[in-house]
Amino acid sequence: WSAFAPDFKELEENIEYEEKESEFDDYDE
Amino acid sequence: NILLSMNDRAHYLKISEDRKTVTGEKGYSSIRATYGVSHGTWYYETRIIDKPEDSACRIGWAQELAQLFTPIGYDKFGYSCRSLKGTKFHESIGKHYMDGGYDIGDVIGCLIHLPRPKDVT
Amino acid sequence: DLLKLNQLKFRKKQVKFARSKIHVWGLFAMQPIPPDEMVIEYIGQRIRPMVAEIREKKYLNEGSSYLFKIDSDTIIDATHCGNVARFINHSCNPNCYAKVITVEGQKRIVIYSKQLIEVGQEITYDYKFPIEDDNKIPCLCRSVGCRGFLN
Repeated sequence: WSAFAPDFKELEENIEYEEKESEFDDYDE
Repeated sequence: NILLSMNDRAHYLKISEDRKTVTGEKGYSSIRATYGVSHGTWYYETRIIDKPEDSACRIGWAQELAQLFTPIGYDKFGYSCRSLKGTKFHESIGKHYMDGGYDIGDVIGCLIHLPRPKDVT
Repeated sequence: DLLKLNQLKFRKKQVKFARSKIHVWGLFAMQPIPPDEMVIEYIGQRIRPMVAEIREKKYLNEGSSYLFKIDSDTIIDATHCGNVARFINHSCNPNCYAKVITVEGQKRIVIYSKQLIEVGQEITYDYKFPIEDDNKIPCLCRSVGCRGFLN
């Protein structure tokens, strides 16, 4: 895995993505 | 009576029986009221009843075409003020608006002033 | 539900990813797989459709994406995390199919075999992309009855 895709994380189960507060923002103050 | 709309919302938002309270969870979603305005000066208030520490809300005004599965202020059809830092949002750009933001127990008032179109009597 | 959960955990088949004649990498059977058997679950990150929409635009610029729609509320994104099921290529004449099953109240994507799959055979399923008039994606499966495009 890591040789072909170093950033890839192998999972056994689906994981729920926790959205960030700024998920939809292009720019914050 | 102006109430929270049962249809004009992201369907997984929880509405109270009296349709005056909405509770969100997980990612940002939006809901609109049963009435809108087209011209004149209008004002409404909302109270923050509860807000977990790591959460936030955005309150404001939105047109019919605003996305409801994002916070208001995501696109060009809405304008909002965020509880965190009081940032104002429009088209996904946040700008400084006030110091401190708002929290549980605070009442947020939103005023809109829309000029009367020339061809409307 | 418990039976389904056990099946997911214990009845997945031995597979491996390797170079594919269809497209770059593919998934291959390491054991014979009888028809209508569970092959593997498509695993990744559960996201909302709006998040998927934003990510898809970003992924198109980066090269490829692995988004699988479960229903109108949930998409599985295996682009940055998941399992080898993400390597399964499309075929217009596939040997497997994808099915959404519900286990303990949660929907999951599972790949099942349509027919007997021999050791070393590539595992494929029909991606079932919605048909589009433009932005056509050519299909590389070269199978009998190939539709020419993924969409």
